[in-house]
Amino acid sequence: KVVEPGIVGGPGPVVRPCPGRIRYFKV
Amino acid sequence: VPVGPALAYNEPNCDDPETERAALAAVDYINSHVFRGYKHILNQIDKVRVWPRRPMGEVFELEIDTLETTCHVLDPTPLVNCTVRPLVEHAVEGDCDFRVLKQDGQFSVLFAKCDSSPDSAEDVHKVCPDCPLLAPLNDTKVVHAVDVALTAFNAQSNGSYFQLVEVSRAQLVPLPPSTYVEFAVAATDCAAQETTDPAKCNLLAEKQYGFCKATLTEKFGGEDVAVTCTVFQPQSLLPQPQPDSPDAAALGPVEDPAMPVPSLADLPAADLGVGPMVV
Repeated sequence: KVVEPGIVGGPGPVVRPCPGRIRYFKV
Repeated sequence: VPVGPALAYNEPNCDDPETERAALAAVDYINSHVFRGYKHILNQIDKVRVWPRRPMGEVFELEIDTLETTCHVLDPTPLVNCTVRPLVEHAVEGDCDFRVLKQDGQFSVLFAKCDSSPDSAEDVHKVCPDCPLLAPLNDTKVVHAVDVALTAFNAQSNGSYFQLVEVSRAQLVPLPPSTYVEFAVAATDCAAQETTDPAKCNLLAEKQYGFCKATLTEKFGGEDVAVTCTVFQPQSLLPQPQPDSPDAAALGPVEDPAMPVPSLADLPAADLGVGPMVV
């Protein structure tokens, strides 16, 4: 069982790590 | 086996520089192991997990989206110079899963699986109501257009007879009624002007590929064909990744093992392309 590291909710908005930026356009 | 502590993975930002380096290494791998179709370029990193690897290194588990470019996989043009297929030409997207090992600062692909799919007709017509859509490559009009175009190209060639490697793209254009095709060709040991039975021609040991674009226009009582082929420099006899090797990437039907397609990634820049021959 993989222990998913808890993302400690610090103050302020949590930056959503994914999905990343779109480099061209979305099909 | 004693159960060690459960391995926990790390979830970096998808736009983290290291994640992007791993994704770019994965896309380079695909482009040098795909045997037909077009080069793909990184468009978006959807998900990333980084697993520690015993005794050293780490494995990036990636889900990425790619976009088709206008460079055929046999075209030695560096990916950075390839244009992304625009939406109006009916774009094609790739969805890929990778596992990439990072060790000693180097990235190597352990696993790659990609599927490609064209944009929906609705999306294309949203941006361009009259744009033609991709046609099935075995459509009779497509097959006929390629046949006429290749015959026309060989008829004007004073060099080798070129044979068809694959039809890579086709569109049926409503107005004017015409068929647009793109296909890859390879030089044979026959002379174009003397070939009576193409079945007797063999591919050159030093493969020389080309890429053609053609339009067959229907007109009253006949048809017109316009074809442009770019013939690339012969490939030096590089060890070829065999299409059926376990690490061959699945991005479409694997090429015929009898005709391994070179990995162009390691050709010296000086060996790249010759000017287009136009008919």
